[in-house]
Amino acid sequence: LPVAPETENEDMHFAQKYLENFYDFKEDKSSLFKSTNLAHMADKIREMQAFFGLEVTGELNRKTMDMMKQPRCGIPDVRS
Amino acid sequence: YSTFPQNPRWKKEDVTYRILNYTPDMLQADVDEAIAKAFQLWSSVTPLRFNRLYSGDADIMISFASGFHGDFYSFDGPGGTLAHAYPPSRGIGGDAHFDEDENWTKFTTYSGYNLFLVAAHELGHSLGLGHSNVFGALMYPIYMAKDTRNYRLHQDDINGIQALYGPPRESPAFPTKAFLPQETTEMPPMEEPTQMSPREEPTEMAPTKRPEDCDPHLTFDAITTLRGEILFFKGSYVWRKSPYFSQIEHDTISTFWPSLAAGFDAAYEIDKKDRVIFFKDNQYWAVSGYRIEPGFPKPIQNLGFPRTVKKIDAAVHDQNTKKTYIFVGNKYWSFDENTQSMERGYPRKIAADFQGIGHTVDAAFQKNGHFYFFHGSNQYEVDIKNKKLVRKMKSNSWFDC
Repeated sequence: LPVAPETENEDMHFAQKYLENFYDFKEDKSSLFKSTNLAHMADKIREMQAFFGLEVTGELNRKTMDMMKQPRCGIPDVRS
Repeated sequence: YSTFPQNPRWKKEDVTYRILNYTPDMLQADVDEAIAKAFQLWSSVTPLRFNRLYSGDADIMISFASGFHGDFYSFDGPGGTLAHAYPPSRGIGGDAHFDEDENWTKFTTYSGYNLFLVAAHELGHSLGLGHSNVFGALMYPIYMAKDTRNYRLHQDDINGIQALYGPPRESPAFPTKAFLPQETTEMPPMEEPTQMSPREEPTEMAPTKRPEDCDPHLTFDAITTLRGEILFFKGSYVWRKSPYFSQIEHDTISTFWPSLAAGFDAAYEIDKKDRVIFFKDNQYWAVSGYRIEPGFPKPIQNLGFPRTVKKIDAAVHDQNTKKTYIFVGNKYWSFDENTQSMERGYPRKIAADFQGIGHTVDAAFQKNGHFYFFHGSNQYEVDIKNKKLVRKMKSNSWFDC
């Protein structure tokens, strides 16, 4: 099912937190370029999509968001 | 399967555990049983023995806590993270924490989380297993509600734990090989019939085969909008018309809400609350996306219907007035969503207020300032403001036939 419209804007933030918690994503706050962080985040989305057997696109599509919103264990899926 | 870095494991076969506190969601005896059963899953396929302590330090300390609870990972309220556990080591190692903000249950229902299933997963971490990417494995990180009667570990879980501890010393009472790969089996019926799972009821209205989209005689049980999409229900089938994809998608009700019985009588969406109400016989359920809201089903009499009303035909919500029209036979009722009460002066005759609708209504929904009423294989577009019939169409006109 699609995500609720009112929550759509929060998805990016939610996904970032999810990737930080479970896929060892670290935002590079020193980077001057937003694109650097976005590219890194896309890599982590790919990693997450591959783990769950989703189509690996690096994009925060509906199926990826749906998977991120499933209730789950708090232990990371990957470790640094 | 996976293990933690450096493969931490208990270097002994007798491992102790202690339950530090209890969730108020369940009887203490049921918590004890769920935890013991979870340990038994792992001991049945390894040489490990688990002994419970009632005081002092145990290898695996089990507790329920909310929010920040003194470790590296705070809990996040209902949903999201359910629990976590630490790999074998001294101190916090091996400990399992459960989020008290979840609703813990003894049975597999869709209003809570089965403590046995979650505990069995977490104890896998306590013994040294990481997450598995094999769908259906216990160590898969996502909670999947499933029947826990005669629950057996997935072969991937068995391979993982035996890579750390080896097989049991004596012949196990049952084979260590999982009976069935769970990803290839359909979800079995619910463990215990609950109010939320009337699935075992026969669904007379459920067709054995999904009718063709463009069948000119196609009729529907119920129709509702949901987050910008339109869902058409008939028996166990759902036609899904979405602005996100061009084709009509075909699904079953159980795909979205596995615990709901097929054959809805009616459905409507209150979009501002992100809530859909489903009616079947004399009960109704509220869902938000995939989640069935706790406390349902409720009897339709709670909405203000007299006992003589055993089921309803159709329902539609007017987003502007916050009124929901509920159709029963040749009459309709008006339910005020703001006051959560039935309006005075109802029921009224459908034909008296909706000009041109001189019959019962099978299904209804609202879209773009119009009500769409369905009767048999026909559909009637009605202007919401003046309640006048605009045009008549075939019921499947939304399927681009």
